[in-house]
Amino acid sequence: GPIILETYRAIADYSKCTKYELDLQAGDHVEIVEKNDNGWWFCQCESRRGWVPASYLEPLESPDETEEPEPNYEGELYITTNSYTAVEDDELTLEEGETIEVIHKLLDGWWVVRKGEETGHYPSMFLRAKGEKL
Amino acid sequence: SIKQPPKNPPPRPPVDVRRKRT
Repeated sequence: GPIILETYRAIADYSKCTKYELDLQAGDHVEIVEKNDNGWWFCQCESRRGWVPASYLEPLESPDETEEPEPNYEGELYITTNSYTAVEDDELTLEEGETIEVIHKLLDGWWVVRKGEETGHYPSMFLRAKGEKL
Repeated sequence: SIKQPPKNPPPRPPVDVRRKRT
């Protein structure tokens, strides 16, 4: 039978920054084709297909309870594969090759990580699990 | 190919949404 794709609603207007993304108006309905844990979801909106930031979407049925995973305060060891300089005040600035602990793998691709006493958001696409092959 | 996600991190949640969720 047909694969039933989840339908989400855009919660704000989004203008694409790269070719393979989708422009969205707040209220647009999209079908979710693929959820990438880096926070980019591949969606279909009418006849258009492209990548959309998960942070701009909420489930059509149950808008308030998202399927966010639970935080893991013990922390999981990850290594940064790219440096990133914080833009928002709740983000961390880290160099490439730093070992940090991932506390919360948020669906929007901005995981909460801890380095010593500091915690903040960091792009999950710049992290790989310690021991994972590159 | 189109199935390759963008190489840059996605934007943070729109500010008003973040306030609502936290």
